[in-house]
Amino acid sequence: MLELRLVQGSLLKKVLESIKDLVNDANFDCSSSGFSLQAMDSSHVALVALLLRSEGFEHYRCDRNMSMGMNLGNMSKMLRCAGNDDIITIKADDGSDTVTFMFESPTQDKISDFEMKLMDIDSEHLGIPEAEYQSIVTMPSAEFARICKDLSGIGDTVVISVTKEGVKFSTRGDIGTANIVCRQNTTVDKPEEATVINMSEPVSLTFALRYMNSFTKATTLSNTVTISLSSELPVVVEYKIAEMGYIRFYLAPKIEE
Amino acid sequence: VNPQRQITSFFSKA
Repeated sequence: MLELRLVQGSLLKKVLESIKDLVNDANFDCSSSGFSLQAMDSSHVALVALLLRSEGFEHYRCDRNMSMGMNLGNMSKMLRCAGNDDIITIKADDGSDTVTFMFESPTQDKISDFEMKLMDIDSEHLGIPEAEYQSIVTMPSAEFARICKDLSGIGDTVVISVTKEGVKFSTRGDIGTANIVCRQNTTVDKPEEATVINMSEPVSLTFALRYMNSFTKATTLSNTVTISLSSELPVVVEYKIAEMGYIRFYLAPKIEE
Repeated sequence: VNPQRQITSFFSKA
């Protein structure tokens, strides 16, 4: 038996909106520690890892570990029926081939339940080793989204380079080139507006902008984004989910020319 | 065009 009650249901709505176009089907894993997901896109270039810790739920019951295969497009269709202020409860019985999403309006005057069919998904769980990243950039998530969107109008790939000077996002296309440099800036009014660069070694990697743009759909989950880079490793683009966990996108680099 | 690497060439099956 599984029953997870999330008062801030909008978080789950936002999570789905941010991953449904990247991943078609995924297994949600439920254990006593939390509700999680790991899935790759169909071309195995990007991987998403989601964690919503059990402590973040108002009520969390998971009698035994469960893996529930869901079509994210269908799950998103159902979650879109929840109001932004609604409380969302996820329920499933052991061995059941369905999951139920229950939505309660804040005033309890509207209660809906949606039952969705589960599916068998043969997904391979990858081991993600702990890594010391050469450069870690934290910046406003909206700024990162703006840069990815702007550059994708000019080129298909972005070179992200971190040096003592700052982080540089560069692209090149038929119409020309673009370079955007963000310097470390910690003298801001609000901490979430800061750009912080922790660099142990300079690093420069090339990535497909199409994927970066897809990751920025998670911008609504967090005011800041953390980009962790090391040569010879996928970049990690992480959005923290307030007091609950995170959504991390891993993207394999392009091979340098 | 830079060739694209895959996630599976960095992370292996758990």
